[in-house]
Amino acid sequence: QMSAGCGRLDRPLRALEPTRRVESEAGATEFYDERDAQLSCAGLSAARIRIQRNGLMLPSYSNSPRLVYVLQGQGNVGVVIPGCPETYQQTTPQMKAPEREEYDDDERRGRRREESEESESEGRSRRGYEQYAIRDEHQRITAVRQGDVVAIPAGSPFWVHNDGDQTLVAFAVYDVSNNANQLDKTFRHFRLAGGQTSTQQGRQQQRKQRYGESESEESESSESEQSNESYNILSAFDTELLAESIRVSRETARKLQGRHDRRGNIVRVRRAHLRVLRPTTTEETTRN
Amino acid sequence: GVDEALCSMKLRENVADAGKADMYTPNGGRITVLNSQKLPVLKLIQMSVNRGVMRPNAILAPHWNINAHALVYATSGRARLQIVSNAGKRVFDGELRRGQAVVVPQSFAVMARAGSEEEGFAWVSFQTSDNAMNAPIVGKTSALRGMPADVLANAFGVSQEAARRIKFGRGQEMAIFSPASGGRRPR
Repeated sequence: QMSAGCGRLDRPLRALEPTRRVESEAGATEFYDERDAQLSCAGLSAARIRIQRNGLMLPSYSNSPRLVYVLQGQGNVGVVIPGCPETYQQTTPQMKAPEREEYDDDERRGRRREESEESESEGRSRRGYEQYAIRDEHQRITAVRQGDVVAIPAGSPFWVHNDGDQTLVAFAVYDVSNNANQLDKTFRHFRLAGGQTSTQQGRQQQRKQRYGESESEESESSESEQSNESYNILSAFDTELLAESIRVSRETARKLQGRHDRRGNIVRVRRAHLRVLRPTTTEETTRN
Repeated sequence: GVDEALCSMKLRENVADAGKADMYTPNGGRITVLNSQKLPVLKLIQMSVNRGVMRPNAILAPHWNINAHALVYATSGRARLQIVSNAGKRVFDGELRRGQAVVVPQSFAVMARAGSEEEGFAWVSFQTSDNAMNAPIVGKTSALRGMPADVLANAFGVSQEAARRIKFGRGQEMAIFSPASGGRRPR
């Protein structure tokens, strides 16, 4: 850590502002300059995230753990812990009877009729994915609001949806020097969805913000904006191989790769609400 | 205490024995994990090993290593391997043949398909954590499976039906997927 900028901390410290901005269809992410001596010494990186109403921050994971503080608004966060089961489930009505039991004659006749209907509907559903009798299932979802802190482990993908009536604003800090990160001390964002994103970085602004930069380095910097492009990680796989591995059509695989998607990292949900499974308040208060 | 703690520690474990596989699919192959839970000395070394065997044309599910780098050494056969960086760039796209090795950096996405020859593909992977974990992107207990279908539908711009196919297309399969036809494919 000492070699990563701590030696320059005897100079006066100063307040930091974001230096990079990634614009999306329904929000923006503003990054602080992680090469700044203060941040690099501490082994931290930081960003401010703005998600507009009904905006969805697409699933991604990073090489370091992060803590997020909700500054404004409310929403839902889904953190997918790899290897953990999908504990929120919605099943289809055509569930098979759990086990065979003893019936009297009337019951047995009725039972046979039911079983015959079941097998017909099962035959229909088995033509597709519905053989599992599951409409949808996913891992736990956490509701967040202003003042909440959310912890996201390294390598765990997460998504965020703003279901409130104002912009959701959050401040995130990434611990890039954490033991969980074996890559270099750079925040790396691995996106599982979405198309190409461009980072607009005002070099002049960055130069002003960077602590301890020499005069000669400043004179070499151009005042023009720099653009860094990135794609989602599925985009680089061979389309046919990806389609076969997921067992979907090539067209669907191309959509997963999002090469022509220009919505960015935060997209607008197409309907008025995002349909997710979650217990309702009435269910919570229902008597036994 | 050194005598009890270190001197008598078990130092050897066989990972080639098919009967010791931790994950197995008849048409896909098998993976045997050797971590510090099975061999405690690995906690001192901070490393672990995976041994994998894939049948011809089987697919190693797209995944990333959560907490470790991996050095993959091919012991037999060949596979087409693709490794993708955080920028969505293919940093490796080639064949890995017996005797060759490649590093899969932490968090980078990786996917492979075994060759169509009889021997398929076998490898041993050395990881820089004594309890290395990986996160599958598709299949059972995967990243995409853990998200609501509507999140996927909006994220990928697909219908609800397609989103559910993305989630459940591989059913209960994990780690190594059987080939589409179950048979041989031309190279």
